[in-house]
Amino acid sequence: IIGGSDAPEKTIPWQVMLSVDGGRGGGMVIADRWIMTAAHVLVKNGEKVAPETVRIYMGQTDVQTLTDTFVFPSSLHIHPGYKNPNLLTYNNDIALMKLHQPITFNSSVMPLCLPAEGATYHTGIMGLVSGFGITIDQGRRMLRNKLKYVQIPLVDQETCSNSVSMFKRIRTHVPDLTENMFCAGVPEGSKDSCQGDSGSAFTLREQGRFYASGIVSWGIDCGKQGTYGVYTRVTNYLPWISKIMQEN
Amino acid sequence: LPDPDPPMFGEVRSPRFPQPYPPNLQQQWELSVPEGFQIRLTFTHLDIEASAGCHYDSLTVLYQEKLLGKFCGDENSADGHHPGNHPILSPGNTLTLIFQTDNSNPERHQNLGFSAHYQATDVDECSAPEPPDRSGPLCSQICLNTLGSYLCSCHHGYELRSDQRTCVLSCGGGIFDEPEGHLFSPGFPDTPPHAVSCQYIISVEPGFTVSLNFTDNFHIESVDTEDGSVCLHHWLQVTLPDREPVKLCGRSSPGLMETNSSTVRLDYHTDDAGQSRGWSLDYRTHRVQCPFPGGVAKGRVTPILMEYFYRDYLHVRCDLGYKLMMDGQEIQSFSTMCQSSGRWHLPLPECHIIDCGEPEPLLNGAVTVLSGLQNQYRSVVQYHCNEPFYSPLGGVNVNFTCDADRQWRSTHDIVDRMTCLPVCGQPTELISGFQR
Repeated sequence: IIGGSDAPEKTIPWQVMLSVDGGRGGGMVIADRWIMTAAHVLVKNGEKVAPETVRIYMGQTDVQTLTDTFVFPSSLHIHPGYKNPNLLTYNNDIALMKLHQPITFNSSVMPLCLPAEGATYHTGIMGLVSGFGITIDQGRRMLRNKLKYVQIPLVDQETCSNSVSMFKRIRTHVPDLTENMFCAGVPEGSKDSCQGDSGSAFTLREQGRFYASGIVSWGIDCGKQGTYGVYTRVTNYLPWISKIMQEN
Repeated sequence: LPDPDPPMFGEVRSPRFPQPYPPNLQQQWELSVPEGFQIRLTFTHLDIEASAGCHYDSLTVLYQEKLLGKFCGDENSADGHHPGNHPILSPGNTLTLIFQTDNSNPERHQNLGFSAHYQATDVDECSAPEPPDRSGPLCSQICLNTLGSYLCSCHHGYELRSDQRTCVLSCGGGIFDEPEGHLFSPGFPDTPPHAVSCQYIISVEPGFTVSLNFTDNFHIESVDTEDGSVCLHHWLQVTLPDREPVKLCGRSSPGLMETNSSTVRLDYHTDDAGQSRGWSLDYRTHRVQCPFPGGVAKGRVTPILMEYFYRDYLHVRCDLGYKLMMDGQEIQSFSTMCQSSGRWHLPLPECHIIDCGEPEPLLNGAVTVLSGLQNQYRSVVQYHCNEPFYSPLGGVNVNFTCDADRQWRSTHDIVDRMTCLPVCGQPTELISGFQR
């Protein structure tokens, strides 16, 4: 998380840290046996990773204490539309993990709501993104091992698209922005999610409840001026989520 | 081969009947039925030349040469003797019929003869008058008519002699096992023979008690002494199990005597002198009584009677929400019977309040007792979810009541099972900042 703050205990109880084959990712608890994350966190070299290589940590804000306990998922469910052989196609970047045993919720571990069907994304509305990913301190990329959060606004799809297009002109290998994605961030940069936050939730709050509006997916650098973080648009996947949970 | 038994019935007809009979005829029929029966002869038709005294043609009916009737004519003839519709009953089991005709038959009216049938009729030997030879009645005491014969029998205290007709005093070992009966001393109320030694045993099914009801005309010779009357030479001894025998004598009837026993032995003794006219009694039996069973708390005893006797049944049912318990064990149903000993075969059970057991635990919730004790009938518990992390499906906590069928039942019309759903997106701590 770039430009954010340390999250106090129990403030983001749905936050999950994933350790996948040595890499770090994020996720969110959405039910007592289900974790939602980004597909690219669970796919390496075009292949779904084995469930036993995925460690799931939850309930703490400090990685030092978080590592004491973890669980393995019983199954991984990558969205069938996620095909990203060259790491340039993050469309449908969503995945679910089922747990062996249900979680008993408390103030440290609590599920995040899913958006209501047809929930709209209003430009400028402030969301909260969190994660155990890297941060930038005095220009240096750091891994602080603390859960951090930052509040950033939703960005108009066109603005975001223009930003991506602009970078495509000056850079090669920039992923495409699709309707299954939305952007959040500030044009001046310095507030963003970053590597290690992938799969974490971008949440909005409505009527006192936080819900998963987006999943940290990709971005051009982190916190860079004129760029935005790109998130999976969860609302588009409610039928799939429901189907996977019911079938499993 | 032995002679076959005579037939029980038959038919007799004049020659050529129903054609006119021939002249110069003399035909005889010997009818017989088995011993002990009489013959009843009934004419279905009789049309014989009518004459005064049946002089020309006739049918003569005889029993052992005794004339029972001589018939001729027809139903409408002015002279002659027609039997009409009245049957002829022979005194014994034989009958002779003789049909005679002279040498001429009237030309104007052709007589057809006769047709008759006969059947054996049982003789009631017992109601026959005493024979005039002073040999006495057929049976000296009891006569029993049977089909074709009769049997003699004797009162208690006597037995049939070898002549199968007269009775001799013999009154040992009489056993009376009917629920009620009548007993009397030999010859009662006439003066009995001397030196009687009779035993009567009334023995009915256990569970019944015998009561003796002596008639008023009680007379057993007693001897007056300085100490009062004693039963010295004549007596009736009443013996009951496990009790001292009691000797009865005198002129005063003991009246009603409740023995409280299913077995009573009576020994009647007279010596060869003195005068005792004897006694008689009616005995009855009553069912043994069992004590009043009392009541059962939280239960119902049925049927409710004023008194309970041998073979009466009692049933106990518990009130709604209570169960039958006996010796610490639950029983499904209970009934007890009044035994022949006068005791109930099982003591009454108790009714204990039923228990629904521990209510099922609720995942991510808990149960609290609202009212009642130890999960007993009508106890109320409330399920609630572990808030704020879980909330009840439907938004309401549900109360369950321990029902009479030992099931916890929801008091909620719609929700019959509580489920706790996780609460999402509502952290207990919110990120807050005051800096602007």
